[in-house]
Amino acid sequence: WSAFAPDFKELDENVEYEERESEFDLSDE
Amino acid sequence: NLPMAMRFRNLKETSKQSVGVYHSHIHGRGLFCLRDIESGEMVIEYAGEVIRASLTDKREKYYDSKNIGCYMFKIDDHLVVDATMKGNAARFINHSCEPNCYSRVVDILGKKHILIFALRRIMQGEELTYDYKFPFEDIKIPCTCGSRRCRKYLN
Amino acid sequence: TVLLALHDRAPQLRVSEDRLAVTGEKGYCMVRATHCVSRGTWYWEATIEEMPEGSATRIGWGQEYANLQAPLGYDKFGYSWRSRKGTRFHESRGKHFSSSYGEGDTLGFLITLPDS
Repeated sequence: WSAFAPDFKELDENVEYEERESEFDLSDE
Repeated sequence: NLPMAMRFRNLKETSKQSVGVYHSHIHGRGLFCLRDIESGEMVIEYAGEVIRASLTDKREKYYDSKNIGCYMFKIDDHLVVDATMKGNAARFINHSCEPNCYSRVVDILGKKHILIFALRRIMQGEELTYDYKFPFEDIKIPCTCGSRRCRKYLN
Repeated sequence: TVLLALHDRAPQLRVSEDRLAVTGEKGYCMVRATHCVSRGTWYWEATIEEMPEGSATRIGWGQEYANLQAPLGYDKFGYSWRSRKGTRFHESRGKHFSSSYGEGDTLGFLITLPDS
């Protein structure tokens, strides 16, 4: 099923998201 | 009867053999049993990207703008698992007003995990469902679970 | 005495014993002072003691409803000055303000509120 969505990544376990410095900003510099 | 941490240790491998994603009469695709599952058995983790709750609004707006279906599960007031772009088969588990599974947030070695357990014995071929427990809202989302005690709306 | 608040902050921040310094890691979050102002002109200063590679600060003035699990300047309840590129932020909109600041710099923040 994950092959149908090329941007999707199948995981075996949780991954902790690493926030960018501009994570909350309206436009990403 | 084993401790949670021990039951969790083998889950990533065993869940791939015990459940699979197929077409669902409830909605789109669903998660189905590939073998009989015992009552109380730990079935699968709802895995994805662990994000801070303060990031969910922006992410939801982004997904809506791209017409991407949003798959998020709240761990607690501070953390959310976002399985929209990175996740496992658990994201396909549909809601039912008469579910055969339930979810629990379990702390294992200092990290919180969303785990899906069987409420009763589930036979091979059955679709796995749990009660989403959406909060009450004015704008209603119709429920398509088709169960006898269907509450008509998800929220 | 105005100090960094222990109960008005993101819990993951580490506040020093004297409550005059704070250290963070990973994503942006906020700590506020123990006292607030509502009228008149006020000023405070902060010094950047350490700023490792890849880290940044957004410092300024904020109101009670500003989200502590976001940088200051994320919503309408705060106004901040960022170390990286010296950008000012309000409602998540960054605008050019000054050149960047960093380790060893002392920053001053002035606010002028109506007297009534």
